[in-house]
Amino acid sequence: DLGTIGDNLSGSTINSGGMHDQMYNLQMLEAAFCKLPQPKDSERPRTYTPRHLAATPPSYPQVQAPTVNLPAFWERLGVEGYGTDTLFFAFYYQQNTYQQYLAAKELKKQSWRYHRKYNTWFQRHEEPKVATDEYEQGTYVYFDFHIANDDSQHGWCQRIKTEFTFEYNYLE
Amino acid sequence: LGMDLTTLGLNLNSTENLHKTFGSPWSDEPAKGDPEFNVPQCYY
Amino acid sequence: DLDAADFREQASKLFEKWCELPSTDDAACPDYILQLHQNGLLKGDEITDRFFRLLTEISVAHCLSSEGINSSAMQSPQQVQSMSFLAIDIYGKLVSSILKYCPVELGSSKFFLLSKILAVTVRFIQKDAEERKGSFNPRPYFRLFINFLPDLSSLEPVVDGANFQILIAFANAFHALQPLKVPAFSFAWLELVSHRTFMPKLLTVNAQKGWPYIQRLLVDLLQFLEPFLRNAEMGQPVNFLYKGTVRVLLVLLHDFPEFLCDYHLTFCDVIPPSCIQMRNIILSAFPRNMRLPDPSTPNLKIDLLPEIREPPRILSEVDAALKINQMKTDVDEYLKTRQQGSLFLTELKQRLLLLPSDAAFAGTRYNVPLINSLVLYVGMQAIQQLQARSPNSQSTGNSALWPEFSLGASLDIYMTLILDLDTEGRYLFLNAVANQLRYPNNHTHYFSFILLYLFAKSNQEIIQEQITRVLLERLIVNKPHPWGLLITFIELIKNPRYNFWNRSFIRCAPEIEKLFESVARSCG
Repeated sequence: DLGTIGDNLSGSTINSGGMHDQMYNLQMLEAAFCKLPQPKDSERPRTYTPRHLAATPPSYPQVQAPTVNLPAFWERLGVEGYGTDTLFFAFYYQQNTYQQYLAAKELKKQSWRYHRKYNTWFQRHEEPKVATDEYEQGTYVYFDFHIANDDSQHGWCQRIKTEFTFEYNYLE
Repeated sequence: LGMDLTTLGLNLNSTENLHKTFGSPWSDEPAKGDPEFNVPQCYY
Repeated sequence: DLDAADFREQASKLFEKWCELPSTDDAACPDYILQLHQNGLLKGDEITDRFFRLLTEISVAHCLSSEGINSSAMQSPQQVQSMSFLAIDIYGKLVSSILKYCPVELGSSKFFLLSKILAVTVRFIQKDAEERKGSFNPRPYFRLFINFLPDLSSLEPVVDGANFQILIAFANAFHALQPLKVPAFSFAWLELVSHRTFMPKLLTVNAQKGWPYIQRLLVDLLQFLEPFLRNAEMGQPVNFLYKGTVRVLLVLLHDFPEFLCDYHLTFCDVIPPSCIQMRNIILSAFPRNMRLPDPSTPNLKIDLLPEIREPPRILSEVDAALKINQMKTDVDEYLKTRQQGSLFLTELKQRLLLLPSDAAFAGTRYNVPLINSLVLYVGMQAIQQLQARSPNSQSTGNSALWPEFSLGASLDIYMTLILDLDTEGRYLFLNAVANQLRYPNNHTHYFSFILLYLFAKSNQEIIQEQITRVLLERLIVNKPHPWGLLITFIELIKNPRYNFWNRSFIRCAPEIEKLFESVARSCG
């Protein structure tokens, strides 16, 4: 009776109102215990909906491999450098998915910077010639993802852009 | 005497926030599926 | 003005039409929503309520009808059957599409419509739980909120303010569905409240403005658990809910420790004294930018720690319980005049007792929140005086102030309580003091000093034993242990002034003697 480890004063004389409420609550809790939310109840597979449904042979994978949502997968692409095109593909063709989020994260790690006005990623080719609080100017590599409909302008490659001014208020 | 709180499936020494992968109060597994992420509007 | 049958018919047909829309075809969405709007179903009036109530009823009924075993049969947790959430998910998508495409101006109307839909959902759950009682199935509603949360709480990714309003609407909905109101929804409720798309967001957006809402939801949960946690033995369902609560508190301790720090008084009011480890989790929290010195560092000079002079931030309303019980004026009066022989001190014990009817329900004869509030409030006044009197002194509690300090009115109150209260009352009083032993701040320092002073000055062995028990029972439970608790206990057993090792009660039983020997070894 000097502390709580030992017998307690509670439980013995709860008034009828209290006992009823507690007893009722306990019964409802026991009933709920048999209907717990299951892990799958809160899994909402982000349904990946292909832009253009195309029938492919059933032997082809019909759903995306879970690997595609693992950050480690995209980090590896980033590190070894050869995966940059893949990062750009995920960024421009898997929009509003976790992949796009992860690809953008990797591109930033490689000092690519997204220009909000041109929707294009730029990377410094050399130290900028001019740099103020508002902008920087110099020669940049940019990823040209545009492919003109008549295929005249072959985009989907990295190009050099000299004398480019990157205004910081367009930097995402 | 309470319980050993390191056995509840939470990495209490993690440098990362636990809530991003907190599955549920009942499970000692991290959450499945995409963790919370927000894509800036200008990426669309 | 449609009568019920027609309206039900019409709503079902509209829902079927929505179900037939290809889920990927976002183009058809706006037209469909526009049609609902033109039918006058989205004005936010009584018709709107009926429309969403019907859709909720239809989608929940579809879900329950798909369940394998009849849900009224008692099942073991492992036996929970699969059920189809197809209708629930489609209804969830309809709601998020309505809020996305509804042709109303941004901001208030959209938010108004969301509040209406949540209100309809809450009332529906409350009514269903009341009617079905033990056969109520929470899982369809759990799934519905799992649909709502990520979609609706990021409705306007750009407009953070709107986001915050939406999160508050969910907080209010969960408050209305709290376990004391809908006990059959308790497990689903805790999973939703702690969900990574809700709790962390409300704790981070808008610079802590969401904190009071999460605090209120945690108090809702702890108030429900409190009667069942007073006894150490818990049934499996309570134990399961308790363990889930501990997990959520650990996430808060790890990611949002300042939140637990700032509301510690509120949480200590609702955590029963027997939940020592759960309370230790709250009291062990400390600001992330603080580095705590190892309490067992030899010759650690607490007085010289820079943080020891700073008051902790407290968001709980410290004097609320004093005001509610009309005690604040008398306390202030006594602290100011320290009128000798005043009735205040002699009546104090009586005023801390509960009415017999309340005592039965509360499981104790004392008003614990009132004791907690009195102890902390009185201490804070004393600290202010001490710092006002000696602004440059290194700390609030160094022994140099003992003679002057011992004249303090606050100490009269503490001495009266420690001598007048019976064993149970004294235990609750000492608990209220020990609840302030946290991370380095001037409350920790002052109350550590108070506890040691009471040990030294009260010449009754039973009081010294009880002070030791209050400290010890917080230390022998599994971690975490609050920093202030450790430094106080180490001071008690190391400083010869307290003559600790000559007290007979440390040898009152063989296992106690062994316990203290191991304590002595571990504290070096």
